[in-house]
Amino acid sequence: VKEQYSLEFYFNKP
Amino acid sequence: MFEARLIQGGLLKKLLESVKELVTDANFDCSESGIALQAMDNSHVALVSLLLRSEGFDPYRCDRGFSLGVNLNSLNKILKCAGNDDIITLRADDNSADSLSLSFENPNNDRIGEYELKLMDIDQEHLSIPETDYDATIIMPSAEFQRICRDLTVVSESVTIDVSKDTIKFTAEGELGSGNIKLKSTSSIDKPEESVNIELGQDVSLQFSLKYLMNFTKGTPLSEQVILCLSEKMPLLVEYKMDIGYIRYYLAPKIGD
Repeated sequence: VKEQYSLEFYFNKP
Repeated sequence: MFEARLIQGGLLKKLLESVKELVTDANFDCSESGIALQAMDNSHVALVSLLLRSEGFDPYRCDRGFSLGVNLNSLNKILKCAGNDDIITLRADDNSADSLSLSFENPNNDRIGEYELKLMDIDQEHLSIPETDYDATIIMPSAEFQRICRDLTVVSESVTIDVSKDTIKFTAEGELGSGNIKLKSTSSIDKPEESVNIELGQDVSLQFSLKYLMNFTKGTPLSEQVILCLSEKMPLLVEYKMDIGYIRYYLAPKIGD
């Protein structure tokens, strides 16, 4: 099963 | 005081159509430089970011930065009352505004519709998206990308995108079978909008949910071309450029086994 991380995982909050 | 008059009002109608499936409520951040919006879908795997530059409006006036919290479904309903050729003007007082005024002027300037949309407080998190050097950048006809997503949805709910030297390949595998579409890079001097351009640093292979990509292709009427940017283990960027700005969609990949 492939995982799909949320975008917070890639884009840091400022 | 905020006032933005858009001669090509139809553009705003198309823009709303292209975000409303993904996001229900969002803040329009207004500043001297223009109108921006960034919002994630409920599952936080997709994000939409749009910008309308102030130069695209005539006139544009925004004394200080503030946000307009809008239910996009409601705004879309009101914008449906505007004709495709109407000039649309948006007005709001300032931070204390509890409604957004919209007026729709027909090209003959003999019919003017005026509407008020109630605003809401939206507490939205803002992600800082870094400038990225992508492994692969593809510029292709937006209608072709839309067709590929629609066709492969028949086969599966996900698509694998492989980019190599001069080819981009979309592959879907599902219970009924499988399908793939390969596009070779082409260049048409007469019709550059019909060509497929591949800029490649290194080969990329990534899998994405077709449901979200189908949503992104709601942006197709905004531009004849779509730009796809991919890097291994990074979100996909799907961009439609307009004369007065852009709409960008980001989608987290499906990774690992």
